[in-house]
Amino acid sequence: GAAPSGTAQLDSVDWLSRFGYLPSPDPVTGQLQTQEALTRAIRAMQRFGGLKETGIFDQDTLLLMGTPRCSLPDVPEGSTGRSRR
Amino acid sequence: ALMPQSKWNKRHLSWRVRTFPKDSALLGHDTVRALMHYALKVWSDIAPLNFHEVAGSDADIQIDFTKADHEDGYPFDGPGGTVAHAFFPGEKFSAGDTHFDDDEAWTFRSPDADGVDLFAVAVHEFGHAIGLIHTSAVESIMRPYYQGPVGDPLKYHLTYEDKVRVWQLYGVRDSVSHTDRPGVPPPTEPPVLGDVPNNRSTLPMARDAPDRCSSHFDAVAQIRGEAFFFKGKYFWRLTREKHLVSLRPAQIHRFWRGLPPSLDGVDAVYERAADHKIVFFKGSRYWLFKDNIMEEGYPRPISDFGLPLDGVDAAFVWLHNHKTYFFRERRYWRYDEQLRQMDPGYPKASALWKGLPPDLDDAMSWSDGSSYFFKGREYWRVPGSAVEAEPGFPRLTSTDWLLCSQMQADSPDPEAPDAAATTGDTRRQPDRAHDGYEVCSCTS
Repeated sequence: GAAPSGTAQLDSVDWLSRFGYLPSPDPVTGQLQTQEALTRAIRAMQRFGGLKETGIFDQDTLLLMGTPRCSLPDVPEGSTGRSRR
Repeated sequence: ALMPQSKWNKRHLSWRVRTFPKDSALLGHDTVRALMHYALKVWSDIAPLNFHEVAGSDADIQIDFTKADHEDGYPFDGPGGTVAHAFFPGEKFSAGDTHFDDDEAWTFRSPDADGVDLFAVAVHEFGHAIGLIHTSAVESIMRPYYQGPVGDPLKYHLTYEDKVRVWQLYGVRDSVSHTDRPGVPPPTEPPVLGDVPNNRSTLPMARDAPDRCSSHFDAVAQIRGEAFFFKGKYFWRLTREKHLVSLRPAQIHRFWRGLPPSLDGVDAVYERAADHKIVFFKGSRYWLFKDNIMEEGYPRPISDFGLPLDGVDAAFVWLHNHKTYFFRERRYWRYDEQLRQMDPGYPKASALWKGLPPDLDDAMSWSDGSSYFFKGREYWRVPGSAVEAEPGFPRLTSTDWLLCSQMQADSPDPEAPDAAATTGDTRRQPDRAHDGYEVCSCTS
C-alpha cells in the first residue's frame, strides 16, 4: 500500500507499529514484516476505527490514519502477535 | 481489557499546569487552567475522585504544552498527527502526566476548522491519566481520533459507556445514579455552574466593606497556590503571580458556601497538605471545606486537633516538613496531618521563631518556599527551613501584597464630601494609573 499522505513523515507501516497494530520490528530483520501480518494489522486497525475490513490501505483507511489523534497506542504493547496457549 | 488495568490507589489527586501554550493569543493562562479544571471535573462528577489544583512541583498530574521530542518516548510531530498523550496511573514518576503538542492550534469555543478543541482533547487525555485505555466505540471520548469540539465545557457529559468504564475502575460517586441510561434525562440537571468559583459580587460594595489599604487582616492563607486575605465578612484574592483579582473584596458567604450567615469573620485559615481540604477557624470551632463547599458535620470543636478551646491566631503548613503549625498568643503547636494528632512536646514558646511578634493575625507559606507571618499592618518573611525572620522585615502588607501605595486608600472617607466631584479639582482624586498599576477583575 501507499504511504498515507497525512501522517506527517510516518509511513503507513510505521503508523501501524506506533499505535500497536504491528509488533515492534524484528531486531534481526529490521523493518521487514510479513504480508500476512501487515494485512492482519490493517484489518485490526480498520475494525477498531469502524471501517470496512479490506486489509489494504484504501482511501478511507488512509484518511483515518491522517486524522489528528492521541499518541497512545490503541493496542497496548505485548498484546499483538501470537499468544501463548 | 487489553492490558492490566491501572488505577490510582488514592482518590485525592493534585494537578498543575506546568507550562502553557506559547503562541496562543486565544488561550490565556487562566482559560487553560479553567479548561483543565472542567475537563477533570467531567470525570470527578461521576466517579469518587477529587482533583485539586496545586502550585508545587509534586502534583500527581503535571500538565505541559511541549513540542517535538520532549524525552518521554512519545515525540510530537508538528501540527496534525499526534496532538496529546497522558501516562497511565502506576508506579512511574510520570504517572498521570499529560502533554499537549504546543504546535497545534489549540482553541476553545471556536469552529472545528480553526484548530483543535483543547477541552475535548483534555477530557480524553485525563481519561488516560486516571487509567482508561482507547476504545473503538464511535461516541466515546476515549476513541483515539480527534472528533472535533464537544461543546460547552459546563454542559458536557460523558456517554454512558464512558461512565461505565470509569465506574469499573473507581466505583460510582455517591451523588450519581448508575442506573441513568442514555436517552433518559437525569431527574435534575446537576448544578454545574454551582461549582464555578465565583468571587465577584454583582452588588455594589457594601458600606461595611473594609479598606484593603488600611486594614489589618483576620486571616491569610495560601489556597490552591493563591493568596487569600480575610477581613470581617470579606476577602481579597491574589493569583499565584501575586496579582490582585479585584480591588473589591468578595463576600465570604458568597464564595465559601456553608459558613453560618452570622459568622462575622474568621481567625485563621489553611489548606490541608494531605487532601487539600480547607480549614476555617473561628473561636473554639472549625469548619472543613472541599473546594468552596462545606463538608457535612461541621462546625466541630478545635479540640479535635488537640488545641485548647480558646482559639487559634494563626495556622499554616510549613513547606519544610509539611507539618501544620498553630499559633496562639505566645505559644505554638505542631500537628501531623497524616497521624491526625499533635506532635509530642508542644506547645512551645513562639519566641523560638526569632524576630516574630506574639499574637499573630495569621501565617501562610508561599510558592517561593518562604513562610509569611502577618500582624497588624505588617508582615515578616521566614525563608525556607529557617526559624528566624529575614532582615528588613517587617514590611507593610498593603504595599507589598494588596497593591496600595503608602498613602493610598480604597475609597474616600464616607463622612467627607468627594472634593473632586464637587469642585472639579481632579488633583485630589486618587488615580491608580499614576501608581503604575491597572487592575482588572476578570474570569475565564
